[in-house]
Amino acid sequence: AAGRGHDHAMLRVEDMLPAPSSSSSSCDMSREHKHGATSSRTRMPIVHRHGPCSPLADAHDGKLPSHEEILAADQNRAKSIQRRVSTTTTVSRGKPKRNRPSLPASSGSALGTGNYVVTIGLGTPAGRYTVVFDTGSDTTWVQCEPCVVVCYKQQEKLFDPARSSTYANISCAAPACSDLYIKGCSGGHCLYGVQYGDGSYSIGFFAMDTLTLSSYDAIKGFRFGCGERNEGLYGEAAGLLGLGRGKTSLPVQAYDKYGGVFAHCFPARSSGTGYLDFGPGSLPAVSAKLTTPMLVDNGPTFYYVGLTGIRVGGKLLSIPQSVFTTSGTIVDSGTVITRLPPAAYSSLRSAFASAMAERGYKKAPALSLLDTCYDFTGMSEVAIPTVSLLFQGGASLDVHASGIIYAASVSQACLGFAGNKEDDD
Amino acid sequence: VGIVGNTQLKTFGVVYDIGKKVVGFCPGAC
Repeated sequence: AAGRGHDHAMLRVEDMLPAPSSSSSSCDMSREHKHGATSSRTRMPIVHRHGPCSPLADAHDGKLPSHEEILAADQNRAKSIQRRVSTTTTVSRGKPKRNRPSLPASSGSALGTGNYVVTIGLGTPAGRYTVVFDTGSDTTWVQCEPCVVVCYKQQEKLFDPARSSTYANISCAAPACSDLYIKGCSGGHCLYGVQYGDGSYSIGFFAMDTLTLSSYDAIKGFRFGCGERNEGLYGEAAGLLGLGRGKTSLPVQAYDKYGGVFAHCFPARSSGTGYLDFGPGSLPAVSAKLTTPMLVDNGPTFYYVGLTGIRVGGKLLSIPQSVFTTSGTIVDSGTVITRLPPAAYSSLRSAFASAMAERGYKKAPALSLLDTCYDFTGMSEVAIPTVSLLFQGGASLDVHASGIIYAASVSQACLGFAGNKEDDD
Repeated sequence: VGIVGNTQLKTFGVVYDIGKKVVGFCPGAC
């Protein structure tokens, strides 16, 4: 993005292409994003899973997912989140709770393929593991030796509990075992299960060991899943880092250390580096006008917020409040494309398309769930209408130009939003 | 449920404070 006016943002066409198309470019890792910590903050680099900075980038053998595959997987994730939210809100609205031996079939969400990854250290001495970064689920897990049943291929060595002097299984009787959504018991050892909406799953021992977040910072006795049976669409990541609001998540486990505060930033380009910070030091740049309440009564795991309106080109769209309050809104690091209630999306699409038509941009075919696309062939820079998401309390997310357009190619650059099917999805 | 996805969060510092129950959006954070 070269610049931003009140009603439009300028976007360089060459900057539009996300991974995997730009994977041949070099990694742009600035010094400030390398592992580090201050007295009140621990910082880890975040990179795009398929971008040139990813430790997994060499593992693909040139077989990167297509945009259609990325968007189809994203739709799986969105659907599974909606199924889970529907289940939990139905329960909270007064359905009698049964004494259930089994837990909800979907304890997490489909992973998708457009996720970002971070590298963690685990064990003593610490091994390095690149894991999927997920604010939409709680339990952290990695594939483990001896991989009793099945493991998918991963880029790094499997975590081997026998080589860690600080590893211990958690017993079935331990309170921590009760924190799991899906649990079992074998020989007195607590078993965990996570199953995602696309059929991917991981099962194994619920254990504890030292988690290293930076060269200076470690969490002793961190509880995680040591996966002995793992199948699914994990790419070649070693596992997953759960950052939700549930008891097993990293921010909740490390609450005493970091005060339940963390922050992340995703870079504009797939060749860039973002960060994941833990601790109160993440906060100084956030003024009250940039914050919105976390609506914790809506359900577990997810970070619910109150979306109240949308501006396109600086103008507030006429969307009744009930359109947003009927369904609610979550912020999810693992979903690629923002999903809006049908009426809100329809209004956004109409205003966006109208502004693009005024500028004379040529339309292009739809790309999977993205139905408002343009052909920018022959252009070096385009002017697109600004899009702002407005939240309870007055916070505004003025979407960066790199987040307004999702481009498969120069000739197929689309509005990076999609509509839900039903008003109450 | 509506979902704010990672494409729209690019370059924003997204801050989660579980204790204070707030989510913050800082522009131009990376």
